Amino acid sequence: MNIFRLAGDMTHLISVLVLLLKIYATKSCSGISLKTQELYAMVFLARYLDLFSDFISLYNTVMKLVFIGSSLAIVWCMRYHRVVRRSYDRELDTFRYWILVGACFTLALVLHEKFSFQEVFWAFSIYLEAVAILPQLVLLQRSGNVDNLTGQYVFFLGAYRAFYILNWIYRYLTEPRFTRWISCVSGLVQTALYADFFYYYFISWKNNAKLQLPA
Amino acid sequence: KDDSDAKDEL
Repeated sequence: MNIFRLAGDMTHLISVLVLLLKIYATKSCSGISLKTQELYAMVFLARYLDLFSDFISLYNTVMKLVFIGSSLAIVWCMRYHRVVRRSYDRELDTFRYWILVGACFTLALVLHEKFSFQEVFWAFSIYLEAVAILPQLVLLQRSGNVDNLTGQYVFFLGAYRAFYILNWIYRYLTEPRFTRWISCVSGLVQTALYADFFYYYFISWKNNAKLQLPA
Repeated sequence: KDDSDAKDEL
């Protein structure tokens, strides 16, 4: 564990807590893409198949349970909670994400570290996470005004993978046999997808104005 | 599995 990865995990945890706060405090999920939440639930379920087979550390196991539990809880809330579900922007959140799922799974069948069930699903989860934010970014552009908590949620979600890129650089420099090309390239693509969001987020922060994404 | 190739990252 290094400081970059810890910062990344904490930033990721903060993004989850901000989202839970928004949904719990406002009893609303307006501006949140259910499709992105479902993609993230798939990412965690596919990535943490080793949850019970490989014990890395208590921290690792607890964080995996937190991410799986929170993503499933958010999906459940947005689909079935009688108050929250009413504020879901169903007509705006129309990204056909099964194309993404199919493409990522196909890529994982071709490009993986080892051809085993667990490794193919792990690579699938890495590719899928890189594009999982797309429905959310599309929804933000369509819904125009972005409330603060939603903006902060997306910001922290994007920032965490940027910390992971620093972590991979650090591990590449300090660990002789460390190579995680799949994670690195996907992480770069993932962070690049947030580039324009980060730009408009910075502008809104600098001008102390409401976050506006151009349609 | 030594540390570097174990999936020790989240």
